[in-house]
Amino acid sequence: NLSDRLEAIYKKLKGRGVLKEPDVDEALREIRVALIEADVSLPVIKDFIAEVRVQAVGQEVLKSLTPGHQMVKIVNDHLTHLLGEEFVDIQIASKPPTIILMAGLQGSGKTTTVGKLAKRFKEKGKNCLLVPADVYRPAAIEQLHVLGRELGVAVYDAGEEKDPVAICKKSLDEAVNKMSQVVIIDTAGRQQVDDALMEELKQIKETVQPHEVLFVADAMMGQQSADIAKTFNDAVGIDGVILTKMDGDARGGAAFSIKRVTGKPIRFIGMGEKLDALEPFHPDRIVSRILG
Amino acid sequence: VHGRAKVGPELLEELEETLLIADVGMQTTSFILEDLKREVSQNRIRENKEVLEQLKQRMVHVLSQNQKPLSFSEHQPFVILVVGVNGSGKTTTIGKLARHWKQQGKKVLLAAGDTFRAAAIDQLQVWAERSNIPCISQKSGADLSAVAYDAVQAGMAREMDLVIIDTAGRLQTNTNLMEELKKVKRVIGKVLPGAPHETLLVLDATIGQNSISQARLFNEALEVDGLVMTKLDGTAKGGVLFNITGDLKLPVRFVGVGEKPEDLQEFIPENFVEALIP
Ligand SMILES: Nc1nc2c(ncn2[C@@H]2O[C@H](COP(=O)(O)OP(=O)(O)OP(=O)(O)O)[C@@H](O)[C@H]2O)c(=O)[nH]1
Ligand SMILES: Nc1nc2c(ncn2[C@@H]2O[C@H](COP(=O)(O)OP(=O)(O)OP(=O)(O)O)[C@@H](O)[C@H]2O)c(=O)[nH]1
Ligand SMILES: [Mg+2]
Ligand SMILES: [Mg+2]
Repeated sequence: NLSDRLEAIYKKLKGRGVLKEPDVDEALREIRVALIEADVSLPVIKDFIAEVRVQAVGQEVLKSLTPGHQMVKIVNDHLTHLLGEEFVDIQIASKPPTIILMAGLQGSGKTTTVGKLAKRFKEKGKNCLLVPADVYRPAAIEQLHVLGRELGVAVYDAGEEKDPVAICKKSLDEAVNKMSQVVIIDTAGRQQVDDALMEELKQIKETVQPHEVLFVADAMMGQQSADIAKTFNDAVGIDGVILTKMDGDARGGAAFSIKRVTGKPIRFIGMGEKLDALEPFHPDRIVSRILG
Repeated sequence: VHGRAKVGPELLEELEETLLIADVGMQTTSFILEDLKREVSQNRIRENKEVLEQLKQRMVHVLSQNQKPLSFSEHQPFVILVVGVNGSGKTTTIGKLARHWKQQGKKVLLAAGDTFRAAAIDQLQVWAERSNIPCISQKSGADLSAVAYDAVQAGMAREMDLVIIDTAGRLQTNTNLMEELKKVKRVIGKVLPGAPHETLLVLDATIGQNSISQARLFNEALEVDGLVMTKLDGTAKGGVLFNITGDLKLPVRFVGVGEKPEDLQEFIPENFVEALIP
């Protein structure tokens, strides 16, 4: 792992004292490899390495650490700091309902996550209205209705309406009738380069004025995660991120790329398919995964 | 990149970045570039244009060596078991494949083997209905092996050409769910010896190096016969295929390039490489 590789590099160093430039650069080469293997986007790695370099060169090696461990500590601390040091929950709007809009690529876990969020809100005593605005995927609307029935949570019935923007608009009237405290809108998966669907997403946002736009991203995403997140953020403005499928063995570098380019907090992680598999995000576990 | 200019170290750095950004991965990128780097340093390639051509040829070669088309003629029905992680595009790919083969005059039968996820059975049934294809299903919560058994039996009795079995998505590290797939293979093999004739692993192009773990572990558990890579209509290039096909010697049967029924293409190494290194 990275720690061992850095230790091997620094075995050659004679004394302690101060972290010197050539030694730091050699370590940074190893760190770059680790981050690439962890799926952190290349431009994000470049900036990160430059920042770590500035911090590390000339730094006094602490008496309790070896130079290798010191480098790992600098990298670890900086990555933890950048990922957001503490859990930040979705804010409840001062005037109900709190409107949450889900967005993301196809298959990232949006519909399932709507169910998980609904369960969490219900357990906190908030009644929800789930809005099925994915009119494209076969049985997507039914999928949300099944989750609603399973949880005992209301799901908006759009009847004959086929336009996602109209469905969302009408659902807000229904939320008023039902006195729903939270409205969660499930949208169709879309590629960030699909102009028509990105335009639809903008229109939905414009129409419902959500308090929270959640970007739902697969933790296993590769190099494109930075570009994808940036495009979604530029198009509709993300307020928070949910990283799904963290119950696998993906290193999860996408978490860092997404956080870095959007600046928005990772709120939750999905840890399985069941509706109770949603956990508040804490950076420490993912930092050790990313660094391998 | 720069045509007839004399090759410099910048070109190789640029190519390394292009490959890494395409999810080719660290080790495989080094492997692909190493011969090229040596030839450049020994002055045996002098122009950028030549470097690019050599590189593309090498990449096409890696992808081509395991390519061979699916052939159904020796088996009736030819049974395909479709597997992969959650959300990779299995159900959609089955819908596209079924319609494609039906249009070629084949008799296709589908099996709704995802008895776990909300509305998974409904989802496959919609695809089946749209192409007027029979779909075997049981109620939600039924055993995958029971559905698969029914489907293969029905495929044999009705003299179908193809039986395609959908399964629930699962992460390759979930031992119990991988055991479930091993069991269904055994059950299918008892009904029809030699079946499933194709275990098809569906990979999502947007996923990074974890696709390698997916391919390895699904292969270890089930002996995968072929791959499908979906979502190549996005910006992800699917570079993990160099490592996976090279290492596991697997053919890529099809690629998914969108959500509509017609968004299915044959995998052509030259086109794939051209999209990666324009
Ligand atoms: N293992 C695991 N599977 C998950 C997680 N979240 C969602 N899934 C699964 O991922 C698959 C896709 O989930 P969906 O909720 O349908 O994804 P989606 O984003 O709504 O998909 P589209 O609407 O087609 O874009 C399903 O099999 C889910 O059960 C998670 O945290 N862990
Ligand atoms: N853009 C694009 N989307 C695709 C492609 N293939 C599948 N999808 C979409 O990806 C999402 C997931 O597809 P599914 O077929 O439900 O995936 P799955 O593997 O069966 O998912 P689970 O059964 O939940 O594991 C759907 O929204 C599909 O429309 C593709 O080639 N391109
Ligand atoms: Mg969905
Ligand atoms: Mg499916």
